[in-house]
Amino acid sequence: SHLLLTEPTPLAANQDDSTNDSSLRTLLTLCDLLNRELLVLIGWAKQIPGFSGLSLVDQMSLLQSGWMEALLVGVAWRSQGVAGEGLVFAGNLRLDEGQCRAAGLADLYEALHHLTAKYQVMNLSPEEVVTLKAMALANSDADPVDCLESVQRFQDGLHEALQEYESSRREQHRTGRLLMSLPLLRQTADRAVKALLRLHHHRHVPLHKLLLEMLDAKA
Amino acid sequence: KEKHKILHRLLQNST
Repeated sequence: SHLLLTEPTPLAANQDDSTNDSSLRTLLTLCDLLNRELLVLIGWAKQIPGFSGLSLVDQMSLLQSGWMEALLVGVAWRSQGVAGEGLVFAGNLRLDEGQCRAAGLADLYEALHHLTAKYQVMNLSPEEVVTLKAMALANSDADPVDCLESVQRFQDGLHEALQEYESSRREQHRTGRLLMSLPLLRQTADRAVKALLRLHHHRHVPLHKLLLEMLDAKA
Repeated sequence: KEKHKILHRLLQNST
């Protein structure tokens, strides 16, 4: 319930108008949105029970390795139940396969579409989504870890909350199923990071400073 | 941590 209360309001995209090239405009709009979402994500992380008790080094490491996973849980969740096959990056930024391909994001689309379809079949509840997002961050396998014990305590707290929630719904298999969806989330995030780095390095798409800093930490 | 200065600053900022 704490995670539900601290879940940030979804951001709206600010349409880029610096170019007439519509696929570049889409890409720049998306990157601006991701940069602002990152800012919100960092503020949100501090409110997860146990996160602020971690050393600053561990807080940084977890965010540097888990940020894209946490952001993609949000995109996949917003894309649930949407008619058609589009990905909902924001209420006013929905991209279909063709738009993603034109923007150089075909690989990102394929990966995210797979993740979205998986979550759709699982029929996630809002409680599960916010816990999954926090667990993705806590489980980000940052290396090296400064204080393993604190990070494990942080993970255990979230796992316990999820188990309690599922047992209150008499859904004994749900916890395991959610945990088993984490490898696909990791894989999807890796593909998303690679796609953005490729666009930045090969097509010289300019990125905001924070987004670039976080991508560089994954490179 | 010079390379990650924005993240560092955001985490240190208590608000």
